[in-house]
This record gives sequence, C-alpha cells and structure tokens, in this order.
Amino acid sequence: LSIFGNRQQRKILVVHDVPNARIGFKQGACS
Amino acid sequence: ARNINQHIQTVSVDQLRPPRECTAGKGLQGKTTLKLVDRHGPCAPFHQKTGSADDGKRDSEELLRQDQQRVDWIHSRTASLPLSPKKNIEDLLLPEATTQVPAQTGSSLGSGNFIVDVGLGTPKQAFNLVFDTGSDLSWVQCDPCLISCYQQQGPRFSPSASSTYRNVPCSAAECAEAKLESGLNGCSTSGCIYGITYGDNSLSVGFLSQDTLTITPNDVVPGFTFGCGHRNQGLFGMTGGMFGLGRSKLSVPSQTANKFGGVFAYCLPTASVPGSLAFGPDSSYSSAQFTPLLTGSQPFYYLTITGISVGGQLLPVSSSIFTTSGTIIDSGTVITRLPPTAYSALRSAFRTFMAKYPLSQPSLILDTCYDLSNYTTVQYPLIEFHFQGGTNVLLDFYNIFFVPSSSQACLAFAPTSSDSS
Repeated sequence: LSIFGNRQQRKILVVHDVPNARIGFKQGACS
Repeated sequence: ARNINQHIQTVSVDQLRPPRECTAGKGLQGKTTLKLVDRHGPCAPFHQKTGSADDGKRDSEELLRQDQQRVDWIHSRTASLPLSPKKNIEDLLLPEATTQVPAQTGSSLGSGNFIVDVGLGTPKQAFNLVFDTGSDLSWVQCDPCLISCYQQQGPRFSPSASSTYRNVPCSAAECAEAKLESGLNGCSTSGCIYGITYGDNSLSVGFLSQDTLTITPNDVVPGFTFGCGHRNQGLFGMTGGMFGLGRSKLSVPSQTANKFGGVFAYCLPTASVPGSLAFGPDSSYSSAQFTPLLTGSQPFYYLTITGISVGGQLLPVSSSIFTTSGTIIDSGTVITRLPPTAYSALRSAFRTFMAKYPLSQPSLILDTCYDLSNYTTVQYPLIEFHFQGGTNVLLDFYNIFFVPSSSQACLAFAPTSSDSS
C-alpha cells in the first residue's frame, strides 16, 4: 500500500468530496 | 525560493531548518473553519522549545519511529488483521486489568501531528484533539479515569458537568457500528462499551456516548457520537483525544453530512504557520484539480497515482506499479511511502539532480540525506505527482525535504516493503 503522507500535503489545499467520490488538490490556496 | 528554471529551484538552507517562532497564517475562507496547528511546532499550545540541536535530532528520530508504527497500523487495518489485545473489552475497564495492556515507551499511534480545538457538552468544554483522516470514531479522555489516563493539557471531559450528555445504549445502531469500526465492543448496565486499539498497545476504552459537538460557535452538532474514554494509554501528546475524519458512519464527516454535505477541506500547517480545516462545500474548490476517490474501500481514502516526475522528467515506472497495491491519502502519516520500484526510481533521479551535495548518514527510514553544513543555499528538483484523471500536484521544498538536524536534509520519501504486497 502506498501512502501519500502529510509532509507532501503541506500548504496544498486538499478537498475531500466524499458524496462526489473525489479528492481535490489546489496549489496556492494555502498562503 | 528563487526560480532557476521551471523545474529546478534554490532555497536557503535556513528555510529548511525547524522554525522557532509561530507566525500568523491566512486560513481557508468559509463559515465553518477551524485552525490546524502542527503539534511538534511552535504554534502548538503546549509546545516546548528544544534546548539543543541534539534534542531536535532525537525528536525527529522519534517522529520517524512513530511514523513507521503508523504505517504498520494502517497495514493491519487494511489487512483486517486481528487487533491486540485479544481480551474481553469489559475486562479492560476493571481495576484488576491495570497491568494487562502496558503502554510501550516510545510507542504511539503516531498520528498526533496536527491538532484542532473543538468543544463538547453543554456548557461547552474545550479540547485539543488529534486531527486524523485515518481514524473514524472520535474520543476524548473522560472523568472518572478508571484505570489509566495520559497527561493532557487542561481537564478531561466531565460527563456529569454536561446537561446534554448520554451514554449510548447497547441496542442502538451506533453501538453495532462502533463494533464494526473497532472490532471491539461490549455491553454493561451503563451502556455500550467501545474499545480502540492501535496495534502498538495504545488504546482508548470507555462508554460510547452522545453529546453536543461545537465546531465553531455557530456550528453545533447535537447528539454527536463519540467515545468517552475511561481508560486511555499511549503517547497522544498533551491532546485530549481523537477527532476522526475517516470514512465510516461514526466519523465526523459522516455524522455531520446533513449539515456539511460530507465535504471537508484542509490546508495542513507547516511547523511555523497554522493551517485550517473547513467543513462544507465552497465555490473556491471548483478550481481544484480532482482525482477519483475509490469507493467501497473503507476505512481509508484511496486514490490512484499514475506517475511521478522529478525535475520535469517523468520517472520510467509503469503505472501498474502504483495500482497493484493501491494508494491512500492520510493526514497522520508523515513520510510518503512508495512501492520499492517507484521509490528506487525517485531516489535515483533525485540523487542525480543533487549530485553536487555530499550524502550523509541515513536517518532511520530515510536513506537519501545530505550534509548541508557548508552551504547557505541548496538547489533541488521539483517533484510532481500525477494522479488518475490528469491531476498533478507539484511539490516544493517544504514537501520534499525532512530535516532531522540543522545541517542535514533528507528526501522525505520511503519505500514500502514490496511492490506486490
């Protein structure tokens, strides 16, 4: 099992949209 | 950081080092937003400044050890391995059970990297809880502490001081759900007993309970189901317990789905700048890049990596390497774990770009570390992750490096044990 860890998520907006079964990433949204 | 070209950047070595001060951050917009802070950084409410560089190195090594325990725990959950201890859950609340489940020194869930401040009860009692997308049931340390509790900042939750508290009866659907999620539960005359063990003998056992959850002053959730822990062991730091953001029915997103639509977003903090956790959809999310969340694969959030680029060059790794065993995104695991074949290609490409810097001793699970003591800046390749659906996530220096000591910087990735496990 690969794991995308929290060091790699820092300062990146991570959206958990469970009803629509999708995970979003947005750079520049976490100033 | 100063642009050299599109894929190679330069950063001051000072910027890599752990910060000593907390600075203000810009939180996510939206009505229901909580501040997230790094438990180990200067923004944590119970942060203790380390005295020397050696202290910092020891802390880093401990964090990496706990991170590996976290990975082992995740694997045990995905493999449905039997959880220890194999004991009757009711017995864990008996005084004679005191020595049955010793907390191991240096062992913990390892998820305690970020904390949020929420309230429980009426009137509200406030707690710093561990923010964890890999956990489902939220729990707090409760009074009375029947067997053992760890030290936390501030008082434990007092059920008797809340006018809206109630124990969940054994016949309730939530009790059956807690058993599904934790594999352990029982029944007493006082109600449903839950038990969560984390594979390393850290645990929380107590009564499954309901009370009002206060996320923000304007966002209260009556009848929120959580664990009222009367026996809590392990190294959960000074936190009051767990805030579970996993996928099951008892997780915070599921229990608040009527109010927030099952959507949450976060900006994870750096050590020196707080991040934020927001509930509910927001129009600003429409410009995010989305990748499919694999359904029917609880308890974790599964997605699909299709490739990785280093310095703008796609690694020669088949996408099947990533899909064979699958990938989860987890807030509690620090270091990204990759199949050995993918990690080897990443390491090789990264080392090629960093060839002018001297390698130093490995730091536990991190085998690509550099001695930067004679440098004021370091030039590094950007790393980009490619996910199913054409979603690309570009990583910068704060995503790429882990800094165990003031002169050492390591590639913050590690291999799993096998490509096919």
